[in-house]
Amino acid sequence: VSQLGSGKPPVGTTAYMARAEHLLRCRSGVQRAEDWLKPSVVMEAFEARSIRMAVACAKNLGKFENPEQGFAELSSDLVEAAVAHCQLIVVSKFIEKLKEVIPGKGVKKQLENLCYVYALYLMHKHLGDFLGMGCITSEQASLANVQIRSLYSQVRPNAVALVDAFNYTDHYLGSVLGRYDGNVYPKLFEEAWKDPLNDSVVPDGYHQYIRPLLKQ
Amino acid sequence: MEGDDHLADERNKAEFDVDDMKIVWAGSRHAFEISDRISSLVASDSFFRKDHRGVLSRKELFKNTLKKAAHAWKRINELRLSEEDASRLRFFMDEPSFVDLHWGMFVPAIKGQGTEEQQKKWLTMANRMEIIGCYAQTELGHGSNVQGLETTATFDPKSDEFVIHSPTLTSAKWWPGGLGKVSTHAVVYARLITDGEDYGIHGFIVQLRSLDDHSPLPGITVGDIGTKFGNGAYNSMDNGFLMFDHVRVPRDQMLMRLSKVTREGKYMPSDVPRQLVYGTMVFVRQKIVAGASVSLSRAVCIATRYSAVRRQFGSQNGGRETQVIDYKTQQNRLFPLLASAYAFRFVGEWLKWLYSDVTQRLQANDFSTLPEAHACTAGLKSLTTSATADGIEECRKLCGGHGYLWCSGLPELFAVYVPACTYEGDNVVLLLQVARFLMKT
Repeated sequence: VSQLGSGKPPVGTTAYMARAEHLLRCRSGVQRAEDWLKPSVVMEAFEARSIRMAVACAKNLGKFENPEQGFAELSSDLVEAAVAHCQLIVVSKFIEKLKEVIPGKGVKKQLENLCYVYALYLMHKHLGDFLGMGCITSEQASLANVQIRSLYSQVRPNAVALVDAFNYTDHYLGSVLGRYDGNVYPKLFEEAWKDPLNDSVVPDGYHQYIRPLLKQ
Repeated sequence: MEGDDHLADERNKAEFDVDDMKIVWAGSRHAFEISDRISSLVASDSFFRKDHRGVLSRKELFKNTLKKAAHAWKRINELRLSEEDASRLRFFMDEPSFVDLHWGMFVPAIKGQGTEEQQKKWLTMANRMEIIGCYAQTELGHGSNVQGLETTATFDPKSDEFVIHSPTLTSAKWWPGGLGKVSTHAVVYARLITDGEDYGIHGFIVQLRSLDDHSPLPGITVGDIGTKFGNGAYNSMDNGFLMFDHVRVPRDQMLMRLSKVTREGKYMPSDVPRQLVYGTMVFVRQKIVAGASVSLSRAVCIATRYSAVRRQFGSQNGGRETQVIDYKTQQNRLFPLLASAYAFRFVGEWLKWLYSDVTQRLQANDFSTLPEAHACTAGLKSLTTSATADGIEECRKLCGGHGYLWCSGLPELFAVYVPACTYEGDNVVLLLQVARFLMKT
């Protein structure tokens, strides 16, 4: 942030900071819930949130005579700014992935749904940042929630197939609850019988501790 | 309860081609085919069974892991598996053990920091597992704070040796996987002192145990640090402690690719830039992010399938109860985690590309992108591991009470995963590194 005015362009995942002037002033143009399915709209909201949090920290750091003391004092805010930046990276890489050619019937659509679930859920979870930094309005936040609910309905019929795509064997998964065949309850019983405590019907220790207690 | 029918119905509802999605998840058809083949190989071999881990004592668990590792090595050689296949086999074995550190840290450290001569000598033995190595950096009093390490390596020009010593209790090496009972060798990080000057932390190859009877060599005190969190889980691993009492190692066992000490005891930095070390960190963190997507996806897979099987409330007029996956409250907790698993997968893929980009640039002496790559991998490691640890626990709750059973797979998955939040740097400390970089930008 301290180098933004130097003319040296930020690189890599901080490249968006070159558009600081716009991102520090912009307001989201979302008017309908479906607008939250536009990559540019989502990216702008996350970029604006991240840069505004970073700049706010930088401004506050500037109030300290000793930068290291300021860094220590503001460490909680700085951690939040770092989280915002990292979440932006994950969202942007998911969106970039969707720009690739992805073969297969309906595959891309499912990934789009998941991408927006991820982004809008993060927005919902960190709503204080987005609202506090003036990146979106409370009405736009409500529209994001409407959109998430709609996305959940679209993910729902595909949920089991989406986890099947991980292609994990039952051995690797190591879970009775997550068995591929869904035959959970009989297998839970089988597992219970295997426990060493079930080796005998009357437990070790009965004669030593339980019987004397019952017979006192 | 006809669980079978439930999931068959669920699979019929899918609106996309699952086989194609498998390729996307795997990263390529090649990667998918290897994973598919090797995971089936492991699953069908009774030596690799793991359903009894929860009831084994620590000693039985450890010995069982040794047995599995030995069997895996035998199969790798019998089937003449490539390095890539062998690595997948160890992955699907799914049991933390000394081999993870041998292949994941010891061998790469020698590759990255050893001279060509050192690589030839040590990697030949390591690749055949004639020696077993670990990576001894962390100390009892200094976790991820490498600058604070206290172990010393003082050069003695009279004998052309380094004297490795633990000057305090807090300088004891503490935590390295494979160190406690198995490793014969270690890459040990110590303060290099020569000619009365301290040149900071450097790596040394140190033999810990006899190759004849496995007993610790003179001056070496080594053992296991004790039982860890969770039943089974990381208790299959012999995380160890290690103290040196003036242990002598030949000068050429200092890893000398980045700097060297001459016969006369003169410290000489090499032409190879030190930034290469940061390149290695980018590599390690990229692996950690990829691991986050794997662990989270396992938890999500369990919670999703069981949410489709489990029915609670909602029955009217004697009808069937509602599948819990149909409740919005369940969806609002589960689907963002499902989406996160995919998100972490793709960001992990991108980090893999970033690592190769950084490596190419470093080879061309271009360090311009390194600080940014270093900061962003630190941040992504922090973000994804924290979210995954929280996500696994959320998945346990999404499975109701049964998620607390060991056989649900979730308790062990959680216990094995949570250390990721504190290795390679505590997550909050790593985020502060990102913040420092952002402020500079």
